[in-house]
Amino acid sequence: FSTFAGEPKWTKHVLTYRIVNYTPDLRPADVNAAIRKALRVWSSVTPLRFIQKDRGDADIMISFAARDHNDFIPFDGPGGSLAHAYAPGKDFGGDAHFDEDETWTKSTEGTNLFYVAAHEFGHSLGLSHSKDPNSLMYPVYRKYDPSVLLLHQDDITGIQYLYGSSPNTNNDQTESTEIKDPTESKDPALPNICSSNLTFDAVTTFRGEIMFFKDKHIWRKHPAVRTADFELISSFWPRLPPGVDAAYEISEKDETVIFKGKEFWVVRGDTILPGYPQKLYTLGFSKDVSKIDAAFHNGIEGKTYYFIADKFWSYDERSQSMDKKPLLIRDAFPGINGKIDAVFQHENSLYFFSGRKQFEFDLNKKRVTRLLKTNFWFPC
Amino acid sequence: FPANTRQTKEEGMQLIQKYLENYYGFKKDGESFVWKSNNAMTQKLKEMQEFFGLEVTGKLDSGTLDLVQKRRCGFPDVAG
Repeated sequence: FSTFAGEPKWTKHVLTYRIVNYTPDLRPADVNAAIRKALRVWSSVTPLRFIQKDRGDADIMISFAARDHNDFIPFDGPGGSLAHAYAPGKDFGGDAHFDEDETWTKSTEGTNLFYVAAHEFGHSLGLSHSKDPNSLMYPVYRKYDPSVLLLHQDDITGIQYLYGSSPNTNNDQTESTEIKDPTESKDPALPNICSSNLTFDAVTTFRGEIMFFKDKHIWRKHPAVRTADFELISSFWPRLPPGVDAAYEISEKDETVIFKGKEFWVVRGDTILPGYPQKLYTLGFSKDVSKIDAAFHNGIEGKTYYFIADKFWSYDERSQSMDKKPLLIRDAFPGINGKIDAVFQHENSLYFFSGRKQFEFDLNKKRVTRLLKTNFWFPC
Repeated sequence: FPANTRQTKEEGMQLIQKYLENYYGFKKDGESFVWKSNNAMTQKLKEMQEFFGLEVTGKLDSGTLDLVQKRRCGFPDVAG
């Protein structure tokens, strides 16, 4: 392997990326999936984590363009140069450009986007080209073979030279949702995502993904991607305690609110906003409220719902006012009885988690439409 | 050389020159290209053949010509 002159690398382990535009060769969901999978190739063997942004600046800006595209290295039409990426740093640093004159595919025909993206992100993270013809960082494109693991030991040695190894895996970059974490070996067995007894502490949307909180861990799942990433909460937010109670996202503000006991934090990406944690009563709750069971924000209504035992409060963002007194959950959400563990909104339904059950609640029909297992969202 | 062989040879020359400019930091210094064992282009060609594990001849042999036509990453192989 080789690094760039001066060994530029990222000084943080949680990086943001943004897909600035999309190739017409593939469905946007397929581009999202290929990019996520390509980043996971590197996060599976390092402490690095990647969070997608859909607006503003990001560490790794990903774009498709033909010929001249505002940097000093124009593309050359079909064939030849397929893509290029810049070493870690500000501005162009870390960015990856893909030649729109290629035919981007998710198969072995044409130019496989996942394979090329995984190579380019090696550059975005600080690796230059390798002379090892079997390595991912070898400069010449080889016909993509999905049965062959992309990362070669040479690549792993190179990237771990820069960032160290992952706290979660033994250099295995299979797409399992279960990554054994040796540092947790003292803890009871890691939660098994496919267990029929699985329950969650909290669930929230998070920048286009769904985040499932359990003890010290989170699963990150993109609705369009079959597999899930399994991480330590502390790998994103080191100051956040394990075993959170509730979480919800206000996507229009790019903020996610996370509750534990009488306190709550507001995060944006991997950053806890200054001034947090704050106490629950600052939200308008009476001081005897000691914890929130679940919460979600309905962006269309502009209301946030907080669930405690068999009741809920709602906060109207527009009038900036909290309900004077709580209402029974079953009155507003028929079919949802008693305490819930977690809730989130996806498209036009709510998903309530209660013990080992998950209730899909249609917001238009105002009724439960499906009874699901808690691991419904995972490839079990 | 017969015309078509000469043309092929010139095309190969342009191809390898472009490749070495793009990925090996070769800068054409204006001199008309002559195969001299010590000139800049030959040195860069040897550097490229060494990187790819080809026989280091400094000449545009078929293995080298075949490789420069393959699709690849647009980032240079040597620090630019």
